[in-house]
Amino acid sequence: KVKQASIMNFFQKK
Amino acid sequence: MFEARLVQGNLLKKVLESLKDLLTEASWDCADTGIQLQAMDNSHVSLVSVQLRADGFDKFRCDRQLSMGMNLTSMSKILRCAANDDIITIKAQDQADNVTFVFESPNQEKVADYEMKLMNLDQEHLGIPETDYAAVIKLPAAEFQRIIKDLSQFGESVVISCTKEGVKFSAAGDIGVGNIKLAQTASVDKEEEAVTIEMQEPVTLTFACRYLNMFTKATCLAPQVTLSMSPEVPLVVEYKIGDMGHVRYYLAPKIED
Repeated sequence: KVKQASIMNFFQKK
Repeated sequence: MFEARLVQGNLLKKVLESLKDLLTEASWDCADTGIQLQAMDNSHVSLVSVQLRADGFDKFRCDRQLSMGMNLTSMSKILRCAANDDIITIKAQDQADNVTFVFESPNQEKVADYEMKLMNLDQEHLGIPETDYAAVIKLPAAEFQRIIKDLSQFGESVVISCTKEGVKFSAAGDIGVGNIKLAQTASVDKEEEAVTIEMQEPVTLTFACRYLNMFTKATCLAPQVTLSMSPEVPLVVEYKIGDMGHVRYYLAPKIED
């Protein structure tokens, strides 16, 4: 089963 | 005072067309180097980054940095009032609460101006790390749009797999399975029809069709699109905006639960 990741898992808040 | 004049006003019309389905509001950050926008969609699955360099405008003045929060649906409505060959100027005073768009016909016989309220948006900016991607694929933008449209009929996801043989797009669902393979073109008459693949290592990732379809709204901007992929990181889908900048979409992959 695949799950949609959030873009915030990859890029950090500035 | 901020003022940016673009003779090729249709580029700005196209940029808005490529954003408005994904974003409802966003801030345009203006500096003397140009205009930038960075925003996530409401679900925080994708991120859009737009760059318009100052030297790409026919006139560009930005006395002090300003961030113009806009409702993109409204901005898009206004830009649809500009003809494709109109010259577009964007103007705002320092610390203004509105922005003015001026559309001039090429012969200067018709001039229209539209004023729009600015919004106070408290937007988060994300740092995008410099990445050496495992695979960089360039292909005709219309071809990519067609592939995503065709495979979206089969399921919610598209698997993009890049090997030294080429790139494969696959989708599976209730009606069956679809696979589209593209090999690197051996020779082409026109550079914009080429498929080129630079690959360091094979990579396979799964992405949501819904977002890929929204990204292909930028097909009108450029003849070619660039897809950059590495294992377990977001896909980058890039369209050039003439020679003045780019629209980049970052899409988080679907991962094994």
